Amino acid sequence: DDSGHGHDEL
Amino acid sequence: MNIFRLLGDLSHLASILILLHKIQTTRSCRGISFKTQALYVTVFVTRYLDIFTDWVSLYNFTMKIFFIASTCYILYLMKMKYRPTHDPSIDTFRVEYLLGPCALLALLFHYRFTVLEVLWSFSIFLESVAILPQLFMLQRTGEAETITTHYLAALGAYRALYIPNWIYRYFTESGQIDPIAVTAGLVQTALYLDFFYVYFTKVLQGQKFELPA
Repeated sequence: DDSGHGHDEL
Repeated sequence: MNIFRLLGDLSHLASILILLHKIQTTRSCRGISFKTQALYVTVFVTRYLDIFTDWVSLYNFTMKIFFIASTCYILYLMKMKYRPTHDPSIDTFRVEYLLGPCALLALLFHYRFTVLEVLWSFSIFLESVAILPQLFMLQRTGEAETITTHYLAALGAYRALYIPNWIYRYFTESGQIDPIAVTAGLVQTALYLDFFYVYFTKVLQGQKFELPA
């Protein structure tokens, strides 16, 4: 599962 | 959100405001690489396509809109309003040498093979090298207006601050890291080291930014 990469950074 | 990330984002915000201030007050975009600014627009547009699909927070949304809009406005100022003050003959870095390899890297390294994710990876790789035309220009002219160096310092500080942010997140978010963003971010920060050296030893001591011949 790669859901850790939510891209919440700018 | 942690203090490093917040300061990093504010530093990024500040860098753009400094650049706008420089262009407006001197009524000139002398010393600024149009190519670097055009690459930043490409970076922001390809990375922030998710504003249509993913809601993170009002903070996140507002910053994304600001980065896209302000950088487009800078391109407009350089290409239209203050066009005569921009000298393309010293802004000669070949951006295709950056775009090609970044596209290839994005096809090789991404988290999912979807248009949005590959473009996201592309934007991360491209951001890491987007400053090169600007640094190349600086190297060619050998000097810079003080305000331009403040712009670069704020931009470099933004990247540098993302590193402690990742370290903090690694320890507070159960060992999570984003290998693509971290690798590209380290490369990007490293590109500023030479600049920082001159900035700290000269500009902050009140001297002009001049590179040794």
